[in-house]
Amino acid sequence: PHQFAVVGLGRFGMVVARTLAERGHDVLGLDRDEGPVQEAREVVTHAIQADLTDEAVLRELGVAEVDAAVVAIGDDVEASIFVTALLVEAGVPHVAARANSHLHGHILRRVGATRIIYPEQESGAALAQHLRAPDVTDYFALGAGIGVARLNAPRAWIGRTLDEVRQSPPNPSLVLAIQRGEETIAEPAPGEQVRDGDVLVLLCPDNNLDEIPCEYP
Amino acid sequence: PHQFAVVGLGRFGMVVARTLAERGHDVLGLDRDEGPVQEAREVVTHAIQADLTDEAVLRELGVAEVDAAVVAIGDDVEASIFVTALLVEAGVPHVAARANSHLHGHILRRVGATRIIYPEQESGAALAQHLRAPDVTDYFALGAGIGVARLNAPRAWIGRTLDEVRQSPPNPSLVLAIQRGEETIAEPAPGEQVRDGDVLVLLCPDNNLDEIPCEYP
Ligand SMILES: Nc1ncnc2c1ncn2[C@@H]1O[C@H](COP(=O)(O)OP(=O)(O)OP(=O)(O)O)[C@@H](O)[C@H]1O
Ligand SMILES: Nc1ncnc2c1ncn2[C@@H]1O[C@H](COP(=O)(O)OP(=O)(O)OP(=O)(O)O)[C@@H](O)[C@H]1O
Repeated sequence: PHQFAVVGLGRFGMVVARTLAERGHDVLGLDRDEGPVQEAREVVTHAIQADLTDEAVLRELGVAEVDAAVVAIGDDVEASIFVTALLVEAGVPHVAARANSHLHGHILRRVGATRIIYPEQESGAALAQHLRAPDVTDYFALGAGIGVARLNAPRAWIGRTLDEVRQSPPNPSLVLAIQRGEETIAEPAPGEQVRDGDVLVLLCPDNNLDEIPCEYP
Repeated sequence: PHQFAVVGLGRFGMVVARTLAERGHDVLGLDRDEGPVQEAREVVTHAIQADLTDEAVLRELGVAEVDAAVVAIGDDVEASIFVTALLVEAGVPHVAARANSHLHGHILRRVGATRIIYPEQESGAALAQHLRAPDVTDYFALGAGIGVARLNAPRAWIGRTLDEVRQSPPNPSLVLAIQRGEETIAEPAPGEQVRDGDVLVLLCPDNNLDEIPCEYP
């Protein structure tokens, strides 16, 4: 397990902190307000109320010892930039920071952030992916025009074998798994038949996703 | 192609609108402010300045004819709820809405939204996934504890065959693809050797991701 610091315990920071802590990592949660710190206390290793734009505080708390830090401050752009710069200067090897705009993100990189997150843009792109292929419950682009799609078995495929499915739009190159009720059949045989209620995971050309027979008229 | 309406052209709404329009779908972008409407004009089919809490306006603009609508209003919770309710009552079959909190999301569902998006939580979870396995550049959970991971070939795997890789942590069950420079080798042979700079896409048990040999000390 590794050590992480999360500065800013709003909705974004709290989820980062909680997820890492649940996976067994050491998480130091920091926020300038009492409320978020109290809430974080139940999920992280240590939660401390502090203003991280104060360099003395940062040193005192030993924040520089972590493997990676997350600057999850949203609205206060100045604080976001200052805290990022201080963490980088203190020697934290990886600093991920959330940005409000491309210029803000550019500046964060200039002061040494190693990864920039744009929450609204990321979830907007994921929603658009869902809307254009609503039966595709997840999509994962692999680059070079191929991706992995998870989809509810379209009505038109029920009773077909996987070999037959490979020949109909969107012509997946491989069915990786079938989720059937509680069971997951990884690397199913070509003769396996699709049943109503199956969830299929396919390796599939990205451009063809819109060709999956779907619920829009 | 389908018809979509996106109400609210902030960072989230704009990305949804742009992505769908780029994929060839008909996108009607709506915002109460001039600025976002102007910006959207370059990327969507139609961009109109309007206050969508006004039921008469909604009817006039024919927004009810779309296949799906997105309520991308962030801060104004009242407007988000009212616009969602109006779109549902007007007969739009799928209404996706962004929520600021779980209670807000619950209310949106009660007024008929078919999908709720929490941008901060979604990107927070994605960042946590990245931090716990930093060489994994993407991860896609398939449920039942398996997922698809894309990762930079760890130093320890260079020169090994895919068969050997399958036997070392995190014991992937299948290497789906190798991205090597400009080329993507889908379904590579078991004897294929990993080269420096390769990006591997694996079907892999989720709990083992932390075992990938990685850059943290
Ligand atoms: N200088 C600082 N030191 C420590 N914490 C800070 C500092 N400045 C802001 N924060 C904290 O960062 C957190 C997130 O900031 P933001 O203003 O984006 O709130 P939010 O909108 O609740 O966040 P989210 O969008 O993640 O829900 C807040 O809880 C705030 O108290
Ligand atoms: N009643 C309404 N009718 C139409 N548009 C609206 C209405 N209320 C708000 N909007 C628009 O919704 C957009 C997004 O709202 P929000 O207040 O979240 O702005 P934002 O913070 O810029 O958004 P984002 O977080 O997506 O970047 C704004 O451009 C706003 O003008």
